[in-house]
Amino acid sequence: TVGAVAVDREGNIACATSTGGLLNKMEGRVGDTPCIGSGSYADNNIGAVSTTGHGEAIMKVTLARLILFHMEQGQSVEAASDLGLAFMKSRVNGLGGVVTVDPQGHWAARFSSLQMAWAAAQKDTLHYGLYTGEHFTQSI
Amino acid sequence: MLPVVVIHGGAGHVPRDRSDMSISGVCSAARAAYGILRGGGNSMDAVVEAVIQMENNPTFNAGCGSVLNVKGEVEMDALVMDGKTLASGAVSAVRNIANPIQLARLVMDKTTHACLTAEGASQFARAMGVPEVPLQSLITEYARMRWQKNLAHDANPVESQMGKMG
Repeated sequence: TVGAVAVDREGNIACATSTGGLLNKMEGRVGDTPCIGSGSYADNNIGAVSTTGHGEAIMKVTLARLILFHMEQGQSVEAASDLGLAFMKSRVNGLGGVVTVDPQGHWAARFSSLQMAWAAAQKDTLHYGLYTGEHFTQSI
Repeated sequence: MLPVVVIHGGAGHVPRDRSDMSISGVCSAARAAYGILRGGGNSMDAVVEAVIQMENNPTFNAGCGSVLNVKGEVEMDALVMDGKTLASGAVSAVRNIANPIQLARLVMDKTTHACLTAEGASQFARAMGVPEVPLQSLITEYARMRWQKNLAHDANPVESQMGKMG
């Protein structure tokens, strides 16, 4: 699965997620990706999230909208992302990852899986990582 | 703080010999999307461009490089959402197109529906002039190898479990 979230100069937010789905899936299986609130969600008033991971688990907790709910309650992008992922792990034993932004341009790339390739660009700096805790930067 | 774009290339296990390609792919997509934003472009154009780049990159499980279903075929899902209007568009179980994210955007822009699926999505793609591509053009050797390994009754349970991440 691949995904992106962005905030432009006007403060408008958007998200996009695309996937080939689950390895050796049944024909006709649809996962979280095309489901609003699961595969991603965007609202200028709150932020945006794109998700990846155990699709059925993500759908059961509507992970993208759950994280935005935590942000509505005042949590930071990072804390809200971690809360959503932790809930998914504890409640339905699901692993995954998310990229999250808020309208001010705060962002997070968080995951409970072994790895997640991620990158962010802001203020002419490229941030990226793969393993938990990795955060490299370089000038764009 | 603005503009900003954040990209992911999928959760799960990235084999060591593919980690550089994954990092390179997400960084390249982030640079392309950021270029749009820095030039005054809008966030929807930026996220769609980022995802197109990764759909076209065989490293990732989307577009070319998608994992195979049990029949050894490719069925893809995609979703876009606009935070200003809450407009959204999605496609599911769509076949034989290179960039499902562009079709999802067309669903958002050209229809009153939220999601089109399977043959209906394909018909819509044809009506919109989206070119069909051969199934084989979306299938990589790596995807075929993983499919065959996971068909086996004694498939590695760890790899099988990681494969359950879309």
